[in-house]
Amino acid sequence: RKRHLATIVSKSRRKRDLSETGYMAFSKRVLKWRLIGEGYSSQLSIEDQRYIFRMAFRMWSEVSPLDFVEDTRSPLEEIDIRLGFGTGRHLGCNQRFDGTGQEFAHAWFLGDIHFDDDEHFTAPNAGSGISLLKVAVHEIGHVLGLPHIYRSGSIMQPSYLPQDSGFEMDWMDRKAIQHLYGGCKGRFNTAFDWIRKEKTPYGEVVIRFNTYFMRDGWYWLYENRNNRTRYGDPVALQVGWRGIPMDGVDAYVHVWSRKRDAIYFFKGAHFWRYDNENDQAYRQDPEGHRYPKLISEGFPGVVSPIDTAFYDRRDSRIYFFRNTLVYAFNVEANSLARGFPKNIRDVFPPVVSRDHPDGNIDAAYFSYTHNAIFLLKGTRFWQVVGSRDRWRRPFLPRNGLLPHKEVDQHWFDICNVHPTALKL
Amino acid sequence: EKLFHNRDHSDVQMLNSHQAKVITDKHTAELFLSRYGFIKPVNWEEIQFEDSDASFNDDFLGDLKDTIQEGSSVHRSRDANLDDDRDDRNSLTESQAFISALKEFQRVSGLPATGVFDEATKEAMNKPRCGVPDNEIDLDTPENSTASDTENSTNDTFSQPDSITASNDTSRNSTDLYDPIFNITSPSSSHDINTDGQMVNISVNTHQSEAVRR
Repeated sequence: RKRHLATIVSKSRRKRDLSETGYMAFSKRVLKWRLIGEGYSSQLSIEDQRYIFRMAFRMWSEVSPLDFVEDTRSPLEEIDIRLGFGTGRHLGCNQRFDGTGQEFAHAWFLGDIHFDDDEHFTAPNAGSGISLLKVAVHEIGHVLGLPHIYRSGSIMQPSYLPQDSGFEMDWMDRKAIQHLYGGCKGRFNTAFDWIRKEKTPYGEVVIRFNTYFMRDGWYWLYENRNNRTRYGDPVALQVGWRGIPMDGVDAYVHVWSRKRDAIYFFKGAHFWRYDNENDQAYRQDPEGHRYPKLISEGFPGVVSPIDTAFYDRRDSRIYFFRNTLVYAFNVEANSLARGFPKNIRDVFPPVVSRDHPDGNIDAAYFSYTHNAIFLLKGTRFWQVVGSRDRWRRPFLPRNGLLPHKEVDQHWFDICNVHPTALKL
Repeated sequence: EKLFHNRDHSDVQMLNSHQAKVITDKHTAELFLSRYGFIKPVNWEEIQFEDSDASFNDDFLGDLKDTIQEGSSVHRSRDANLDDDRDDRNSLTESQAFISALKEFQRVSGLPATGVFDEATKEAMNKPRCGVPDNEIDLDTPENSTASDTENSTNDTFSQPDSITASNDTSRNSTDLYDPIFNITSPSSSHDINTDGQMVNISVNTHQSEAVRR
């Protein structure tokens, strides 16, 4: 039986490689998992069990470049991670479970995870018993190659710590898994700070903002304070931004001056205006304009589709980017600024001659957190020289681009999840 | 095969009768320490196989582990002369191995590393836990890790606002931490960081953030 098993496994499953840490890690990025039919728990409904495991895998996906997909059809040997419940001697495993108490689950190198069904497993936030979600996240951590980590707050602690509220991956656990599989990289459609005015109970007007990154049909809220995305992100675009194209946008522009305060989304040849108050795109704005509108109508002289755009409050212009050209649009004059379009190198010259994106920008993002404009392209970004930079180093060119850095070293853990896990 | 009679499985629940062995004395403690990798069994390194087929290893070693854990659990160096001083050396090494393993367990469990099998240690051993051994203990233990403030230290690399106020963002179905609060009506902003019109006056509110729920 063992030899047979070894031949099957060796033939059909890609071998694990030892990353430089000496811990084993999968060498592929999309992993299949399955709750084994004869291994269902007798304590929770099957749907609950599968939902909890889907959530557990998603939590690892939110902090690593790995995607997990539940596969209930393929032959078993093609499944990377198999989960099952059992008591005592179980599922052909050589390590017997010890009944209620002590050992509640274990995981094996080849991706098998067993749960002791003599334990009282409960759904998340049940407030009693042992949270199946927490145990599943821990055991999946083993299968992915993480050892026990005796650090308070780590999900890889061997002893179970009751959790009074939802638990999440802390910073060190994220770094541990990223040490094995690398960080999350990828192109963005746009990045922006969404600003809203609200009244405090004292009638004071305050302005709040959040940072958002968008990629295809989903988006992340980025918590600058915590250097990570919001727990549970990404979320599908249509959930949080009603009325804009569900498969993603090209640009987000916030025209904000003494006289204007308007937010626009751009996609293809059209643009939409966003209604902050009602948190959805206008069909007809207070001035009577109907949306979506053609970009050529709303911004004469600007061609479409565009790569990206941003509004520069210093000169009240919208800078549209398309291929190697930049179109500066004077909002007050409602026309292209004189001399535009220009080559991007002329508008945003490199500070280091060969270090320049040379067009086809993914996103132009003005960050209130950093008080700086960033041009993102692929996995890199270039920060635009700001007034403070030029105050300290007057020789820097106006709107010069500082040498590039990596996006994932500046904004952390903006990770995809498998589309099937998106709607959890 | 379990049979489900009542829809709520209550009859099955009654069947769950076996309990894990509670750790009450030195012998069960030693078993615990062996099982979870704090005590290495005899010549552990020698008998590990070279080939890379881990499952084979585990199957074979698994059985062997059981026997080893029940039997002697004493370290032996490869070239020790096994015959002539086995007994006295064993008894001395055995208690030493137990104490050092116990200390290691106490240390990683955040207990005083006294090497004494006291109540706190017993309680820690009896907690529900993962069945994967700890022999790959990560050095990242509380003493030499400043993890709790790493996140903040990472923040240092950014010109971070001092604090943040959360608000209910029903349109995003979440109560979130939010970035700095702009108070455009309070002229005396303590954090006036720009003058070139690209930014607004930013004053930073001192409210503390609320806990975040997914």
